[in-house]
Amino acid sequence: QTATPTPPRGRHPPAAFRESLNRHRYLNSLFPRENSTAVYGINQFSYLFPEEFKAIYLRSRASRFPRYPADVQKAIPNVS
Amino acid sequence: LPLRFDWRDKHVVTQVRNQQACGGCWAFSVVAAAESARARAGQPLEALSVQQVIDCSYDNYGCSGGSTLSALNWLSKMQVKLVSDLEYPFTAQNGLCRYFPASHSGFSIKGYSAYNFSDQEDEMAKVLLTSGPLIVIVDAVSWQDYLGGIIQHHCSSGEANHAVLVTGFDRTGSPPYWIVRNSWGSSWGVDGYAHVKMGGNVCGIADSVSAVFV
Repeated sequence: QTATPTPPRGRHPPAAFRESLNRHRYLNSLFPRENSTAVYGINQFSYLFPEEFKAIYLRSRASRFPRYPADVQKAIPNVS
Repeated sequence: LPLRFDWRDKHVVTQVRNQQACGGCWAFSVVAAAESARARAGQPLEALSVQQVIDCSYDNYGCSGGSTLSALNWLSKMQVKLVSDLEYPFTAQNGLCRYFPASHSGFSIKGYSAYNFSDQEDEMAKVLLTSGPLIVIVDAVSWQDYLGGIIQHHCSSGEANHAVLVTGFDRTGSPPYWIVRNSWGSSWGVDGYAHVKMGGNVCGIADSVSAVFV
């Protein structure tokens, strides 16, 4: 569905691209009959190894957040 | 809850941006939420400076990473005035913090909330309706290869590593899904967005949720 992106100038890591193709095959094979399931394939990150991708793009530090205090619903006693 | 809701339809969400090779997703998501909060408050929809947050949010590491919570805390406590993206444009690298005189126009947030909504995604949807787009932190390892469709597997909760913005949800079909704005350019995913299944805390989408107040 999308045009194959060209590797960044000066870099042509075919091993990372080959690994991406194998990964796409695996990810797409697991739940093929599920409704509207996600599709995985070639995009601008296919020339990166997962470790490189993670090191560059996934740099958000997580914190522990308090649980949301949703209003507790109480049963209404029998009233006229 | 309505069957479908997206803050983009209210014209309070700016265009998808591209963080390039800068690990500043935390700043992109926080600034995107501030842009929407500003527009919801009646001011024009305008791109605010991500670079200002990357350079100046002292508790974080700029393009080397950061925390949405620290950035929100800094914006709120210091009453930082975010200037426009045109005045302080994105360079995709760390830079020296530029200061502006107090008289300079800018947008500051009044505060923020930060909660864990795991097992309470309906409540999260209600907060989205009342508080505007939500900053969330997800496990996005498998998003490297995402092209479209609804993400239902291949990621986990408790492994958060990427900050994004939830702008809406769609419950008209099966499965229902969150509409998630990313910062990897509009050629990634569905015009720069991902669809993540609602319910089941897929990718940890409900674990770390923040909203901005104005």
